[in-house]
Amino acid sequence: MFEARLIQGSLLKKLVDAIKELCTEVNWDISNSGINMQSMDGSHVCLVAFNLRADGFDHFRCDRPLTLGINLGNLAKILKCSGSNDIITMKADDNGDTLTLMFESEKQDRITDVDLKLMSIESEHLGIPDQDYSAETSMPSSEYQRIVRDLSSIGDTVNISATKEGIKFSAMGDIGTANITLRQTSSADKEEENVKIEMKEPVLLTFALRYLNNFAKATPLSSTVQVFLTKDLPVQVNYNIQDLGYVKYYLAPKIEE
Amino acid sequence: EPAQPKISKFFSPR
Repeated sequence: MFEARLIQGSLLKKLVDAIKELCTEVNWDISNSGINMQSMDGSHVCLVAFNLRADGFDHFRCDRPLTLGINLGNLAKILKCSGSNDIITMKADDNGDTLTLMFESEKQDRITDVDLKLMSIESEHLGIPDQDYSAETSMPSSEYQRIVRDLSSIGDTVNISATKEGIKFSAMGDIGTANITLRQTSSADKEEENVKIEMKEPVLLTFALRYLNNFAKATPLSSTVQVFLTKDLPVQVNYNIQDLGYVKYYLAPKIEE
Repeated sequence: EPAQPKISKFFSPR
């Protein structure tokens, strides 16, 4: 038996909206420590992982580890039936073939319950090695969203470089070129509005903007985002979900043949 | 145009 109650149910809705376009059919691994998912996108170019800690829920019970095969598009449709202030409870039996979702309004005067059919999904789990990052940048998630969106109107790929000057995003296309450089800041009113750059070595990597743009769908989950760049390795884009967990995206760099 | 490798080139199956 699995049962989890989330007071801030809108986080679940935002999480599913943040990943559903990259991954359609995924396995959620449930254990007494929480809910984990890892999935590649359809083209196997990026990897999406999330963790929701058991202690981030108002109530969490999992008698034995379960794998729930979920069509995220269908789950998103169901979550559309929830109100933005609803409390969401998820339930599944150990050998059941459905996930029950219950939406309670704030005043608990309206209750919706929906059964989502589960599916059997074959998925490959990838091991992510501990990486020694060349550069780690923390910035407002709205800033990241704006950079990748703005550069998408210039080109399809972006060069991201970290140097002493800061972190530079460059795109080139038929209409011209664009560079956006972010420098470290410390003057913002709120700590999370600052840009923090920790560089161990200069690094330059090339990525498809389409995916980086897709990662920005997690913007409503967190006010900040961390971008980890490592020489010749995938970029990692992290959104921490306050008091609950995280969603992480990894994208393979483009490589000169 | 640089090539786009798959993510499994960097992360191995567990």
